[in-house]
Amino acid sequence: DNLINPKDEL
Amino acid sequence: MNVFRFLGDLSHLVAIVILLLKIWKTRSCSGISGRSQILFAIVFTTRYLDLFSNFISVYNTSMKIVYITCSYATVYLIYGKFKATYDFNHDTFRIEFLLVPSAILAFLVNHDFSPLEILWTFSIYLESVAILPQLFLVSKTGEAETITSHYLFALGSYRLLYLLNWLWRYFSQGFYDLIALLSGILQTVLYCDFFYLYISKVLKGKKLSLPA
Repeated sequence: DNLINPKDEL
Repeated sequence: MNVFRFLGDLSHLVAIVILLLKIWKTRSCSGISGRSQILFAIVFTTRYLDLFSNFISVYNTSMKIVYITCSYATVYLIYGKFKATYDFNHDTFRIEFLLVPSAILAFLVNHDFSPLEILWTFSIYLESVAILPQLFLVSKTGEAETITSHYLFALGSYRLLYLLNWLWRYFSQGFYDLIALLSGILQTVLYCDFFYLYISKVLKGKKLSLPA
């Protein structure tokens, strides 16, 4: 699933 | 991390530092919306609650700490140390009109109905409109100091660069997040009018003043 949150971003 | 993401973070950092230095050097926060700065402090606090539970990288953790610390320092300078120079009369945008809809929307539209996820979503929605009190203040006084214009330009560019980063990630990794994407577009659109004035006036050495 590519609908992941960009939690590695700021 | 691609170049757009890195430049976006850098631009965000530059904006925050410009604002702190401007207030510190001039010993004044006139022309700065304390209300927008409170909203940014709320944005960082609610977004970075995963600071100690979810380690990504030293870079990620240090940037989060710097953003949070600087935003609280800015709020302290405006409402504490240099309170006498704060523009109470012009900084009158009702922030509950931004806080309440962002909170309601975060409860209704999110990826997962869990406390941390709802707070993260709330921070994304709130950030997209958090600059409105500042833009309202500029429109009310009809002008902005050049250094304030640089601050706004760097802050607006940051999300525009993130949009390019997301475009890049979509094509290279098939990665996308509609909540962040649509909020990012809204956030950038709110700066368009300002970008136009900045390029047509400030970059040509003139002070940013609005047509009467």
